[in-house]
Amino acid sequence: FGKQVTLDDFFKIN
Amino acid sequence: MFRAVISEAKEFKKVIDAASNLLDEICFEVNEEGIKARAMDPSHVALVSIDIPKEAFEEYEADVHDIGVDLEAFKKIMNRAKAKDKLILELDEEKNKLNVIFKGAATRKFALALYDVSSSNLQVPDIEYPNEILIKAGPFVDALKDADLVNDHVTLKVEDGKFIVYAKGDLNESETIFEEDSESIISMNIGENAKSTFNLEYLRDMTKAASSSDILKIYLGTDMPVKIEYDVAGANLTFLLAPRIES
Repeated sequence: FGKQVTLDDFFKIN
Repeated sequence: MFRAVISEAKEFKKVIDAASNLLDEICFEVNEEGIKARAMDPSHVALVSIDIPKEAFEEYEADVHDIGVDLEAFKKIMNRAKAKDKLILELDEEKNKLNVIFKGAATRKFALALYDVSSSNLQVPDIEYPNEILIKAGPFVDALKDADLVNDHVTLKVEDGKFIVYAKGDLNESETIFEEDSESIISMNIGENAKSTFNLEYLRDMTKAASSSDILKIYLGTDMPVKIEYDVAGANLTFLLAPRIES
């Protein structure tokens, strides 16, 4: 099911 | 200087276990207020945040330091803690080691090499979630174990006021339904129906440090990272996990 995305895809965490 | 005394070494072990499931190394930022650490796993799918206020310790004294350690080595040492051991952590600045001392039937001392893990300055993003579920860890972990029988990913859903853990494999399906008045649920603050799918192994790792009666706070939206928070031994653990998204 679907593709694993990363947290970077959602946020500029740094 | 840094010196902290923890009354139950076994409880602190859970904090190290939780971090070491997802991370290879970590930088503990210590100051007079307590200890904090934030890090993403190497694939940037998960974020771990640990906050231990000084009140969680029996004794606590610290200036500002970054203490970088290899979590596998720290975990192996913590595995040697006995049930009634106290734990003393102290920084040896001269030798560049973190002394890990168990005080029980005997005093056992390990010197853990420090690594140059720079503090990340990561922040847990401040996200608004439509749904907040407070649930006992035991039943939630059980639902993940059920899902594990049919696939390696799991869908967390809020549907018509219910919280649902659902997995679908090529052949088989599993579903656990938590209604608001179920004894597993402490509270549900539901804003809208939502659905996100996650890698099951990460979710299992993130909830491993929780005892079955611990309360998990789960923040859930649609195709959004899930946020899971709980307390262990006076430490606050927060995890963010990025979803799988239908392409």
